[in-house]
Amino acid sequence: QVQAPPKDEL
Amino acid sequence: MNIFRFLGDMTHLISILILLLKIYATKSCSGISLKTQELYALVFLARYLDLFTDFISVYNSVMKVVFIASSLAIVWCMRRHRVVRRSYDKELDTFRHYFLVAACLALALLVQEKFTFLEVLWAFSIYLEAVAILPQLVLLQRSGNVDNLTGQYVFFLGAYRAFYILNWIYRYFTETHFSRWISCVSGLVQTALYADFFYYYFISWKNNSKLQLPA
Repeated sequence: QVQAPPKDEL
Repeated sequence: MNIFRFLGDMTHLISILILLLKIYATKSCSGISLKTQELYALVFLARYLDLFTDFISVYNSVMKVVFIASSLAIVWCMRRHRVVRRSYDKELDTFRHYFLVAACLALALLVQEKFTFLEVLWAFSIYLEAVAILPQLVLLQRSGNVDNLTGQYVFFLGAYRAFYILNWIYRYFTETHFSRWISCVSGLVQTALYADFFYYYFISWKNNSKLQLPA
């Protein structure tokens, strides 16, 4: 299971 | 953060400032769709619940608070302000936005990164943002004439989406694990909705004439 990237956009 | 993302955020901010300026300076919200503004308020409230759970940067957090506060302020003005609310084109703003909310919620329940409360709300906000401009575009189309500030408002909102697409292209080529296809597909849909408006915007700009949309 690949960790989802952080939600760094607005 | 790359330059495209920053320009996208700035054009988004400028669009909101233009709208606030229009309402403040002219004490009028004619040509502005309350339904679209309510949808944006809902979009920001649903997406930025992560203010309490995830910290990315001071920049992100401040922008989130600004977007929530400004969208709520605009909705409040249009509904409650003694003078402003009189100029609201209620009979032209008849788009049934509850259907959009219901459809986006259903889609978010079906398609999301993870079936958790925050993830469903996040996907819901992304889908809803993509279509939130529809009541505004319908209102403009119906009224035909678009006043200057309203035209600029929608133009900057569209520019914000266009910059975000450039940002994703940039990230795709510069980052190894950038995959956020829910945002990207929704973002493409959202930007496509502006295509028609942009076309007429540029024609009026080229001819140096007032922006008019065909009936």
